[in-house]
Amino acid sequence: MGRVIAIANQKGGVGKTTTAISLSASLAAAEQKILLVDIDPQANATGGLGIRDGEVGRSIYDLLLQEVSYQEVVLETKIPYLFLLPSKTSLVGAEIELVGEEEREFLLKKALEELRGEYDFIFIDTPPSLGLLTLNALVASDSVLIPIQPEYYALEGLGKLLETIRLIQKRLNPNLNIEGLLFTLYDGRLNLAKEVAEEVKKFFKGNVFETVIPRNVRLAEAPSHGKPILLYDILSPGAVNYMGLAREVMKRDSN
Amino acid sequence: MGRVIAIANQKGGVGKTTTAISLSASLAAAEQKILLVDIDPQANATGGLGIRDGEVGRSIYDLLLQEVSYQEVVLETKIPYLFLLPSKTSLVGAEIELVGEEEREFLLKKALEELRGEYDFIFIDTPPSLGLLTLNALVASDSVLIPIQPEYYALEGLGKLLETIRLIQKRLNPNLNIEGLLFTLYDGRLNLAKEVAEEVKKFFKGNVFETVIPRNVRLAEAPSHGKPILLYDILSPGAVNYMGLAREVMKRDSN
Ligand SMILES: Nc1ncnc2c1ncn2[C@@H]1O[C@H](COP(=O)(O)OP(=O)(O)OP(=O)(O)O)[C@@H](O)[C@H]1O
Ligand SMILES: Nc1ncnc2c1ncn2[C@@H]1O[C@H](COP(=O)(O)OP(=O)(O)OP(=O)(O)O)[C@@H](O)[C@H]1O
Ligand SMILES: [Mg+2]
Ligand SMILES: [Mg+2]
Repeated sequence: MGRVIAIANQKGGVGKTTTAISLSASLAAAEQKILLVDIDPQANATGGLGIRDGEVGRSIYDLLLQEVSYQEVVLETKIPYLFLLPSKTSLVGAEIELVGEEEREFLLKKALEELRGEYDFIFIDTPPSLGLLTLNALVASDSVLIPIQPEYYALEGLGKLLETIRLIQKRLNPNLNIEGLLFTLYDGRLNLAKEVAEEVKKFFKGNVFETVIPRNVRLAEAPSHGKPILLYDILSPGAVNYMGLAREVMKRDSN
Repeated sequence: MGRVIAIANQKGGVGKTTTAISLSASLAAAEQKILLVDIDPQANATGGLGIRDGEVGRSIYDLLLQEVSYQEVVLETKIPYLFLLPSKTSLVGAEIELVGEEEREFLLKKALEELRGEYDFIFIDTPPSLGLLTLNALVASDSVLIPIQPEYYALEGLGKLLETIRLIQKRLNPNLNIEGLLFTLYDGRLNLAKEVAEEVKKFFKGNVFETVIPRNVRLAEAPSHGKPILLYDILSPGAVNYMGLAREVMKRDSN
């Protein structure tokens, strides 16, 4: 039974999409069957896997409004075992349109119900906001993986993210856990990074992944080639770190 | 008559808030009277100026719903000539609530109408999205300043941002111009940055600021002290670069 994990943090540019793609691809390389769901109107996870905006016919948006079956939307990627429910930049207007739907917070949960059994893991890449699309992802998920860049604004936003998670656990999804906090874009030479990381570890104790993802330009180059880091440069520190994260997630899964 | 400039880019983490605070403070140091409007529910511009979330009574949200007068919301900051219309993290639910309001795209424009004459410049810091709050900012503005980190996903998103600006010019705000594109978090040692910057310059020609903002850790440290870079470390490259940007903006203004 596939585990559904949302990748969320309303702070912008902290490595949500990079983590969603890199972790999915690393698990697929270990022959886990993976579905990556892109519900961000920026459609970066879709573009980062080499699928142009114009090439996407049906998108996750059509699935949320239950106008199509899942088979009409799911796409194969360059990596065996890795499948994608693509987004489209036209989803920008979706959030306002979904507001009027019935049970608007449960649309994604319903859409994933019939397909959960086919995958080992389902990851959901979310937009930088706590609006309706991200709420849908948190309601549909078993747990949430929180990428965090160790800087001040990202730290400030954690409180609000945790408050939102608690509200969702109370009212919409009692099973929602925290998969863990992942330090991304980490530059060990900076005191700022070390100080913020210390503060987060004190607060979250065991919930912080041992794997840390340092800043590595190859991770920023890979999406312009439409490839996950594993295909773009498997020897780079970025690829090695995300494979370490994949091992940690699988270890937690088997416990 | 105050010029209203929105600082917008739906890509997350490209330096919108850092630019909004740093540019506002630099112009205030040149004795221009500045109002900084924070309409991002993350309330980072408010926090970056040293105002804690709990300290904010009335926020920009109350002003949008016209429940209070502007005098009840505007705050002084540590810098003379710099004033703030603060945000609150409780604004997160606002976007869904504003959807039902009449003339929902004009709420901010109406709120700023009576006060424009009191300032030389009004800057609006926006969230990383093209939703209703950012639309309000673009409708209320004379021009939009677009911070861009020279990386692939930020480049991908530019097309959608320009499309949205064109739609707004056609239907909601014919006077909206592009103030300019500003390269931020620029690391000149990386080929990726140089290649993306070249592509942007080819496309935008004269619309790119000469000032470039390199990556400089003092800019990331300043918000944890609740101070703009000018007060935190006036000798840092970050402060010097943003003062250069302020000069460029004033020069354009006097032409
Ligand atoms: N470890 C890393 N090293 C270097 N660059 C990185 C790393 N992780 C991400 N990046 C780059 O940093 C930028 C931000 O990352 P990304 O887009 O994945 O963040 P995000 O949280 O998904 O952003 P958004 O909030 O806009 O959805 C991108 O240009 C990406 O290529
Ligand atoms: N030139 C710079 N050098 C170093 N750090 C920077 C620079 N500009 C911004 N930062 C840091 O990078 C992070 C992202 O910047 P900032 O929060 O201003 O971007 P934003 O576009 O406002 O993000 P969001 O999309 O979440 O609103 C912050 O931690 C900020 O302190
Ligand atoms: Mg993303
Ligand atoms: Mg910001």
